[in-house]
Amino acid sequence: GAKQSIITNFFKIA
Amino acid sequence: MLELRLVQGSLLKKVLEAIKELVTDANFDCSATGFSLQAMDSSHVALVALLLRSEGFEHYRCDRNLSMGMNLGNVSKMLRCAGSDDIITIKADDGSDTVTFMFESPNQDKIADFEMKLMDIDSEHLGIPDAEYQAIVRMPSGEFARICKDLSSIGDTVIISVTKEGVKFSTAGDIGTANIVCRQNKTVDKPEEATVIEMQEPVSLTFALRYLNSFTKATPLSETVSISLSSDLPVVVEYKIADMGYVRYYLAPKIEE
Repeated sequence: GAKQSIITNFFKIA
Repeated sequence: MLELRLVQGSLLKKVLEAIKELVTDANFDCSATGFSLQAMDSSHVALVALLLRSEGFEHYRCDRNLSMGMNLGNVSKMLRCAGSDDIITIKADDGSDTVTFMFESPNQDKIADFEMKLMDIDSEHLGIPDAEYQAIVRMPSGEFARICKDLSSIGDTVIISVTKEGVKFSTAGDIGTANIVCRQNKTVDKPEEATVIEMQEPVSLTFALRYLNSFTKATPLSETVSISLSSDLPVVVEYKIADMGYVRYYLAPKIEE
Protein backbone atom coordinates (compact mmCIF):
# COMPACT_ATOMS: atom_id res chain seq x y z
CA GLY A 1 0.00 0.00 0.00
CA ALA A 2 0.86 3.65 0.02
CA LYS A 3 3.12 4.99 2.74
CA GLN A 4 2.39 8.20 4.61
CA SER A 5 5.13 10.79 4.01
CA ILE A 6 5.92 13.57 6.47
CA ILE A 7 6.02 17.33 6.01
CA THR A 8 9.72 17.63 6.83
CA ASN A 9 10.47 15.50 3.76
CA PHE A 10 9.28 18.48 1.68
CA PHE A 11 9.83 21.62 3.76
CA LYS A 12 13.15 22.19 5.49
CA ILE A 13 13.81 23.95 8.76
CA ALA A 14 14.15 27.67 8.06
CA MET B 1 4.26 45.81 24.88
CA LEU B 2 1.67 44.08 22.77
CA GLU B 3 -1.92 45.19 22.30
CA LEU B 4 -4.13 43.85 19.53
CA ARG B 5 -7.77 44.85 19.36
CA LEU B 6 -10.05 42.83 17.12
CA VAL B 7 -13.60 44.18 16.78
CA GLN B 8 -14.80 40.98 15.14
CA GLY B 9 -13.71 38.81 18.05
CA SER B 10 -15.66 35.84 16.72
CA LEU B 11 -12.95 35.46 14.05
CA LEU B 12 -10.41 34.58 16.73
CA LYS B 13 -12.81 32.10 18.32
CA LYS B 14 -13.28 30.43 14.92
CA VAL B 15 -9.52 30.38 14.27
CA LEU B 16 -8.90 28.49 17.51
CA GLU B 17 -11.64 25.98 16.71
CA ALA B 18 -10.02 25.54 13.28
CA ILE B 19 -6.57 24.61 14.59
CA LYS B 20 -6.88 23.15 18.08
CA GLU B 21 -7.76 19.66 16.91
CA LEU B 22 -4.61 19.44 14.81
CA VAL B 23 -2.08 21.12 17.08
CA THR B 24 -1.78 20.94 20.89
CA ASP B 25 0.84 23.60 21.71
CA ALA B 26 2.14 26.36 19.45
CA ASN B 27 3.98 29.65 19.40
CA PHE B 28 1.95 32.67 18.29
CA ASP B 29 4.35 35.12 16.63
CA CYS B 30 3.62 38.79 16.68
CA SER B 31 5.42 41.28 14.43
CA ALA B 32 4.70 44.45 12.50
CA THR B 33 3.25 42.26 9.73
CA GLY B 34 0.67 40.62 11.92
CA PHE B 35 -0.26 37.83 14.25
CA SER B 36 0.83 34.45 12.92
CA LEU B 37 1.40 30.84 13.78
CA GLN B 38 3.08 27.91 12.12
CA ALA B 39 2.88 24.45 13.65
CA MET B 40 2.95 20.79 12.72
CA ASP B 41 0.71 18.12 14.15
CA SER B 42 2.39 15.68 16.54
CA SER B 43 3.07 13.12 13.78
CA HIS B 44 4.57 15.76 11.42
CA VAL B 45 2.19 14.77 8.62
CA ALA B 46 0.31 18.08 8.52
CA LEU B 47 1.28 21.70 9.04
CA VAL B 48 -0.94 24.68 9.76
CA ALA B 49 -0.02 28.27 8.95
CA LEU B 50 -2.15 31.16 10.21
CA LEU B 51 -1.81 34.83 9.34
CA LEU B 52 -3.93 37.69 10.69
CA ARG B 53 -2.49 40.86 9.13
CA SER B 54 -1.97 43.87 11.36
CA GLU B 55 -4.20 46.04 9.11
CA GLY B 56 -7.15 43.82 9.98
CA PHE B 57 -7.05 44.84 13.64
CA GLU B 58 -8.75 48.01 14.86
CA HIS B 59 -5.70 48.69 16.99
CA TYR B 60 -2.37 46.94 16.55
CA ARG B 61 0.61 47.70 18.75
CA CYS B 62 3.61 45.39 18.74
CA ASP B 63 6.77 47.19 19.92
CA ARG B 64 9.06 44.26 19.22
CA ASN B 65 8.73 40.80 17.72
CA LEU B 66 7.25 38.48 20.29
CA SER B 67 6.69 34.74 20.31
CA MET B 68 4.13 33.49 22.80
CA GLY B 69 3.87 29.76 23.53
CA MET B 70 0.32 28.64 24.26
CA ASN B 71 -1.62 25.46 24.76
CA LEU B 72 -4.36 25.78 22.14
CA GLY B 73 -6.88 23.86 24.22
CA ASN B 74 -6.42 26.41 27.00
CA VAL B 75 -6.68 29.37 24.57
CA SER B 76 -9.88 27.86 23.23
CA LYS B 77 -11.26 27.52 26.79
CA MET B 78 -10.56 31.20 27.39
CA LEU B 79 -12.03 32.37 24.08
CA ARG B 80 -15.17 30.33 24.58
CA CYS B 81 -15.89 32.75 27.44
CA ALA B 82 -16.14 35.61 24.93
CA GLY B 83 -19.55 36.37 23.47
CA SER B 84 -19.88 35.97 19.72
CA ASP B 85 -20.30 39.75 19.27
CA ASP B 86 -17.56 40.69 21.73
CA ILE B 87 -14.52 42.78 20.88
CA ILE B 88 -11.39 40.85 21.85
CA THR B 89 -8.11 42.50 22.85
CA ILE B 90 -4.92 40.48 23.32
CA LYS B 91 -2.37 42.11 25.65
CA ALA B 92 1.09 41.14 26.84
CA ASP B 93 3.92 43.03 28.48
CA ASP B 94 7.53 42.53 27.36
CA GLY B 95 9.13 39.70 29.26
CA SER B 96 5.87 38.65 30.85
CA ASP B 97 5.00 34.99 31.20
CA THR B 98 1.29 35.66 30.78
CA VAL B 99 -1.07 36.92 28.10
CA THR B 100 -4.38 38.67 28.78
CA PHE B 101 -7.52 38.29 26.69
CA MET B 102 -9.97 41.13 27.24
CA PHE B 103 -13.58 40.76 26.11
CA GLU B 104 -15.85 43.78 25.69
CA SER B 105 -19.54 43.46 24.91
CA PRO B 106 -20.62 45.55 21.88
CA ASN B 107 -22.34 48.20 24.03
CA GLN B 108 -19.43 48.27 26.53
CA ASP B 109 -21.60 47.25 29.48
CA LYS B 110 -19.52 44.15 30.27
CA ILE B 111 -15.75 43.95 30.29
CA ALA B 112 -13.89 40.78 31.24
CA ASP B 113 -10.22 39.96 31.34
CA PHE B 114 -8.76 36.48 31.37
CA GLU B 115 -5.06 36.05 32.05
CA MET B 116 -3.38 32.90 30.79
CA LYS B 117 0.05 31.49 31.55
CA LEU B 118 2.43 31.24 28.60
CA MET B 119 4.68 28.23 28.06
CA ASP B 120 8.09 27.60 26.50
CA ILE B 121 7.70 25.64 23.30
CA ASP B 122 10.58 24.40 21.19
CA SER B 123 9.27 24.58 17.67
CA GLU B 124 11.02 24.37 14.36
CA HIS B 125 9.98 26.95 11.80
CA LEU B 126 9.84 25.41 8.35
CA GLY B 127 10.54 27.28 5.15
CA ILE B 128 7.62 26.84 2.77
CA PRO B 129 8.88 27.46 -0.76
CA ASP B 130 6.69 29.21 -3.32
CA ALA B 131 5.45 26.59 -5.72
CA GLU B 132 3.66 26.54 -9.05
CA TYR B 133 0.83 24.10 -8.52
CA GLN B 134 -0.34 21.77 -11.28
CA ALA B 135 -3.95 22.29 -10.31
CA ILE B 136 -5.90 24.63 -8.04
CA VAL B 137 -9.52 23.85 -7.21
CA ARG B 138 -11.76 26.47 -5.62
CA MET B 139 -15.06 25.25 -4.28
CA PRO B 140 -17.64 25.98 -1.56
CA SER B 141 -16.07 25.10 1.79
CA GLY B 142 -19.25 23.38 2.97
CA GLU B 143 -19.21 21.13 -0.09
CA PHE B 144 -15.60 20.11 0.55
CA ALA B 145 -16.41 19.38 4.21
CA ARG B 146 -19.38 17.26 3.17
CA ILE B 147 -17.26 15.24 0.72
CA CYS B 148 -14.52 14.56 3.28
CA LYS B 149 -17.08 13.52 5.90
CA ASP B 150 -19.02 11.29 3.52
CA LEU B 151 -15.94 9.54 2.15
CA SER B 152 -14.48 8.90 5.60
CA SER B 153 -17.47 6.70 6.39
CA ILE B 154 -16.34 4.41 3.54
CA GLY B 155 -12.52 4.56 3.59
CA ASP B 156 -9.46 5.99 5.32
CA THR B 157 -7.76 7.59 2.33
CA VAL B 158 -8.91 9.71 -0.59
CA ILE B 159 -7.45 9.95 -4.06
CA ILE B 160 -7.93 13.48 -5.37
CA SER B 161 -7.61 13.58 -9.16
CA VAL B 162 -7.89 16.70 -11.27
CA THR B 163 -8.47 16.44 -15.00
CA LYS B 164 -10.08 18.79 -17.48
CA GLU B 165 -13.34 16.95 -16.72
CA GLY B 166 -13.31 18.09 -13.10
CA VAL B 167 -12.04 17.04 -9.70
CA LYS B 168 -12.66 13.50 -8.50
CA PHE B 169 -12.54 12.34 -4.88
CA SER B 170 -12.30 8.54 -4.58
CA THR B 171 -12.08 6.16 -1.68
CA ALA B 172 -12.29 2.43 -1.02
CA GLY B 173 -12.93 0.43 2.12
CA ASP B 174 -14.17 -2.92 3.42
CA ILE B 175 -17.81 -2.19 2.54
CA GLY B 176 -17.20 -0.82 -0.96
CA THR B 177 -15.98 2.16 -2.94
CA ALA B 178 -17.08 5.74 -3.59
CA ASN B 179 -16.35 8.36 -6.23
CA ILE B 180 -17.52 11.96 -6.14
CA VAL B 181 -16.87 14.12 -9.19
CA CYS B 182 -17.26 17.89 -9.05
CA ARG B 183 -17.30 19.59 -12.42
CA GLN B 184 -16.27 23.16 -12.99
CA ASN B 185 -19.36 25.29 -12.48
CA LYS B 186 -18.92 29.02 -12.88
CA THR B 187 -22.53 29.75 -13.87
CA VAL B 188 -23.98 30.06 -10.39
CA ASP B 189 -25.88 32.95 -8.81
CA LYS B 190 -23.22 33.68 -6.21
CA PRO B 191 -19.46 33.48 -6.80
CA GLU B 192 -18.96 31.65 -3.48
CA GLU B 193 -21.06 28.77 -4.83
CA ALA B 194 -18.82 28.23 -7.86
CA THR B 195 -16.41 25.39 -8.45
CA VAL B 196 -13.45 26.67 -10.44
CA ILE B 197 -10.58 24.49 -11.65
CA GLU B 198 -7.30 25.97 -12.84
CA MET B 199 -5.29 23.11 -14.29
CA GLN B 200 -1.84 23.24 -15.85
CA GLU B 201 -1.67 19.45 -16.12
CA PRO B 202 -3.62 16.51 -14.67
CA VAL B 203 -2.61 15.48 -11.16
CA SER B 204 -3.62 12.68 -8.82
CA LEU B 205 -2.57 12.36 -5.17
CA THR B 206 -3.56 10.22 -2.17
CA PHE B 207 -4.23 11.65 1.30
CA ALA B 208 -5.37 10.46 4.72
CA LEU B 209 -9.00 11.55 5.21
CA ARG B 210 -8.52 11.95 8.97
CA TYR B 211 -6.39 15.06 8.41
CA LEU B 212 -8.61 16.55 5.71
CA ASN B 213 -11.58 16.19 8.05
CA SER B 214 -9.61 18.01 10.71
CA PHE B 215 -8.90 20.86 8.25
CA THR B 216 -12.62 21.30 7.61
CA LYS B 217 -12.98 22.65 11.18
CA ALA B 218 -12.04 25.93 9.44
CA THR B 219 -15.24 25.88 7.35
CA PRO B 220 -16.95 28.62 9.46
CA LEU B 221 -14.08 31.00 8.55
CA SER B 222 -14.77 31.10 4.81
CA GLU B 223 -17.49 30.31 2.28
CA THR B 224 -14.88 28.91 -0.10
CA VAL B 225 -11.78 26.73 0.09
CA SER B 226 -8.92 26.37 -2.34
CA ILE B 227 -7.08 23.10 -2.81
CA SER B 228 -3.68 23.33 -4.52
CA LEU B 229 -2.14 20.13 -5.83
CA SER B 230 1.18 19.15 -7.37
CA SER B 231 2.81 15.75 -7.73
CA ASP B 232 5.35 15.12 -5.00
CA LEU B 233 4.26 18.10 -2.90
CA PRO B 234 1.97 18.45 0.12
CA VAL B 235 -1.55 19.62 -0.78
CA VAL B 236 -2.42 23.13 0.39
CA VAL B 237 -5.95 23.59 1.71
CA GLU B 238 -6.55 27.31 2.21
CA TYR B 239 -9.38 29.14 3.94
CA LYS B 240 -9.16 32.90 3.49
CA ILE B 241 -10.13 35.04 6.46
CA ALA B 242 -11.94 38.06 5.02
CA ASP B 243 -9.69 41.16 4.77
CA MET B 244 -7.27 39.71 7.32
CA GLY B 245 -5.34 36.71 6.11
CA TYR B 246 -5.71 32.97 5.99
CA VAL B 247 -5.50 29.58 7.59
CA ARG B 248 -3.50 27.24 5.35
CA TYR B 249 -3.11 23.55 5.97
CA TYR B 250 -0.40 21.48 4.31
CA LEU B 251 -0.80 17.71 4.18
CA ALA B 252 1.95 15.33 3.09
CA PRO B 253 0.72 12.81 0.50
CA LYS B 254 0.68 9.04 0.78
CA ILE B 255 3.28 7.69 -1.64
CA GLU B 256 3.39 4.25 -3.27
CA GLU B 257 6.38 2.25 -2.07
